[in-house]
Amino acid sequence: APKGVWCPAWGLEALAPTTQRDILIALAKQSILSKLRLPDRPNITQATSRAALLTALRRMRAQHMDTAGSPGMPHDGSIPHLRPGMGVQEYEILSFAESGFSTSHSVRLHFHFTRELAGNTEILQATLYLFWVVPGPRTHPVTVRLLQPDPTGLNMTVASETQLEVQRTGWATLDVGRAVQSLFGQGSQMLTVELEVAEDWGSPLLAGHGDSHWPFVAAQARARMPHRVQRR
Amino acid sequence: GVDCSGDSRMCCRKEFFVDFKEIGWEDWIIQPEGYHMNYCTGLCPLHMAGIPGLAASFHTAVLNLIKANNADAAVDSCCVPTQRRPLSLLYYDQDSNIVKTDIPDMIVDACGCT
Repeated sequence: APKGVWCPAWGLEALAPTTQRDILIALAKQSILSKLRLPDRPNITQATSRAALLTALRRMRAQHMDTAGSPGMPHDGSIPHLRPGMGVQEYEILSFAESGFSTSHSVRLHFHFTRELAGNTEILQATLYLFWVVPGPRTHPVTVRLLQPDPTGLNMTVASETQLEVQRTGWATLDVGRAVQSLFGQGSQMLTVELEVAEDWGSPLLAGHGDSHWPFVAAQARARMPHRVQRR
Repeated sequence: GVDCSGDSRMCCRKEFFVDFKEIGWEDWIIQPEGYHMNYCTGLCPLHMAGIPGLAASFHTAVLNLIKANNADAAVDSCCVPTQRRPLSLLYYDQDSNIVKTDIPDMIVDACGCT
């Protein structure tokens, strides 16, 4: 062997196969967790139902096709490569709603985003997907409010309000990119959406919890790369 | 690049597959089922250093000329990745969100001598 050379994988070959395997597996775990900016492997409290996951993937795929945007997550869950962006790591995040306070004609939905992502990423786009079941053949007004905590964090203030006209059963989407970006900017990790329908009969209903059409937010984010000086 | 086979001692790519089910990660990584954590190993004798096609460049050619004329000026050489590709993951994060990302340069496709 050339004198004085220490190459990365050399030490490995001299070890027993079982030791080699243990070291490689430990390296693989450490490498994946560090690249995903995770302190440890996540403990999954409630996994999303496969039906809801596949429905969301299909819906996003259809939306991407409509807007001729990037090929998002396909319906079969296989993973096409994201546009290779010069080694910049991009993420697509699916956040399913957690139901909050509700009345007979309004409901609050919460969407959580992890602190790892909130700190180091910029939101490229974020879309709220709502599936409405409309009993009657007429147009129903729905008010969608995006809420955010006030400076004390004790109360919620309305960041924006939009009127949706729901005419038939199916998906409705709303661009929430700016709201999610401003939440990330404030270090908050939760987006709260309040939906309000008219009090009269036959108002549109949201697909029920546990249903495969449960509301979700699909966001595209890009890791902020540490500023690097390239010298040639 | 060359894949390691038998007891080859020259610079080559060694395959190593980490099965996520075997390490108990299949509950939070939805896809794929494992990670091809290939790595480079083996010797890079001086006559192999910087052979065209193996991490070659103009500087390597100049270096070879120096080596050919003056063995003492020869520098050391290591077996390193010359071609890599991203690892695509679909996984649950701590809030049970589903995240898809491509981690760049995670899978070694070819090795060569510096």
